[in-house]
Amino acid sequence: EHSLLRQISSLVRRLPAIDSPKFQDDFL
Amino acid sequence: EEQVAVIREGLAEVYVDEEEWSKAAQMLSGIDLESGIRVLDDTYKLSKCVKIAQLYLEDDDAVSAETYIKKASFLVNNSKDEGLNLQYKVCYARILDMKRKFLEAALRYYELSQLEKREFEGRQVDEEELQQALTAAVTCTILAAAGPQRSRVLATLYKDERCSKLNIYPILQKVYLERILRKPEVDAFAEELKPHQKALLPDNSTVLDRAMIEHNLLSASKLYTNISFEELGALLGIGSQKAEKIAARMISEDRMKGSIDQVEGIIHFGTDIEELQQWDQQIMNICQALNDVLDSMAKKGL
Amino acid sequence: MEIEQRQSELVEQFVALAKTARGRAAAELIVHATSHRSLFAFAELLSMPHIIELQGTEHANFLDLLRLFAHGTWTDYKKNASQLPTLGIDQELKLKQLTVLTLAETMKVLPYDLLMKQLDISNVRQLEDMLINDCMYAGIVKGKLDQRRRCFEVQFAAGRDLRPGQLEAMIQTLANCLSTSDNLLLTIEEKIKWADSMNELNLKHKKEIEDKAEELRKN
Repeated sequence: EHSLLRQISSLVRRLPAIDSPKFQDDFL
Repeated sequence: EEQVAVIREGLAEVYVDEEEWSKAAQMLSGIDLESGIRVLDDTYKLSKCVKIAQLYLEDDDAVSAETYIKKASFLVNNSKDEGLNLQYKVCYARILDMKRKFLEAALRYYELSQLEKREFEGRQVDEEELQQALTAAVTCTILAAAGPQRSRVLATLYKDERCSKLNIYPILQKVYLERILRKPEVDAFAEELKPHQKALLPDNSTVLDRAMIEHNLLSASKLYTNISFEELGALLGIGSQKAEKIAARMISEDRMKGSIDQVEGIIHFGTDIEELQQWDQQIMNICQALNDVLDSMAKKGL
Repeated sequence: MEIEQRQSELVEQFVALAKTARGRAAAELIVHATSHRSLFAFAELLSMPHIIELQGTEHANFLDLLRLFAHGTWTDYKKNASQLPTLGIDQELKLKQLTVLTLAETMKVLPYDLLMKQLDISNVRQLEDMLINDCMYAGIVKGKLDQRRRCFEVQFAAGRDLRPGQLEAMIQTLANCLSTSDNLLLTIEEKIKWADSMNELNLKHKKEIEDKAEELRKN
């Protein structure tokens, strides 16, 4: 289902990083 | 006084035939409506005030017209003559339009466009007239000062199905979506405007120019985090100093959020929403996008 | 979602046409699709038998063109321009729009210099006009232009057709995000428990002090 895959691809790009050093610093 | 009134009315009709509108208005305004001798009902007084205002409007004298329409506004609530009340509303809307109180005019035109009763003393209000009122409402809204109040009226008009059938709809759409308007679109819009809507302002720009520049400035604030005044001027088709001045005025009037760094020559556009709320909003958008994906999957039986 | 909804009808139309178009007609269909201003999805068309049939024929370069529009960028086109059909203005614009989407896949903040290089645009005004009119207003991208930092911050970018091998990476990203989110939630829960227990201790300690003070007053 190409349409779904494109939608999911777009969604994946929008996920918050949550895993970068900068995020960890700010979160702590 | 009765005879004087009759003579004045007769002379006024002669002036109207000669298209001497202001003279006709002056002739009628000489009728003493507050006379202690004659008993005059409110409907008669209202009809005279509205007529005088209409005549002054024909000569583009909005100031004099406004004087009489304001007198009429004290009388209209007691009037049972629906035809006359309608004439009052139309006249008031046109006066506001001519006085460049565009947002107020837009609301009144919009109300007129939604007229339910169409027949008044043998005269029929046809669909085209309602459409004209709707178009006038859209035009006035576009010309009104950009800001939150105008945005609300734009939303109402944009969501009104009838507007999608108007010739002016494309520009309404762009203004509602806060998109930058380019010169050809503005020129096409200008062709449909009345002279007072293209009038020159004290700073040598026209009413239309100011409305378009302010709209485009607001549109730019949706696209940019910050922009130099030089680039902003190029985008708006004006000098950088003028761009700064207009931006400063809009910020001080709370019609746009932002701050100006004169040293660096940059405007920083702000938002109504603070950073954490924006973060929350982005997460909500992701959740919505996820829901959409799940809905699409369900529709495909996955 | 909006962009997908808008182009789903178009995709269906082109797919329907591809069922009967063969050879030269299929090649023309490819030109039409890659020129259409509202179409940014080509995987469906690429999987149609009559389109795949173009491989090894005199129109094979049109199949390559369609693959380029499905997965490639403007830079890819320039590298292989001699083997591909010449692009019309609409096609050129579309390929540049698709290039922006590809760049947005890997970077949330796109420097102007990178964009100008990748899109062969020589000045900032032209670049910003392209991003505003052809990307943001076209609904394929949402974001903010930052002139001071000379970059474009991407908030949303429409998805392109998946390249071979991209699916696994996507699944892995989703799995990573899931586990990171779970860990983060656990950490937050722990912090909440810690805050609650500290609060209880504080209240207990405060009560002890007050009780002692009260006792002293009585005595």
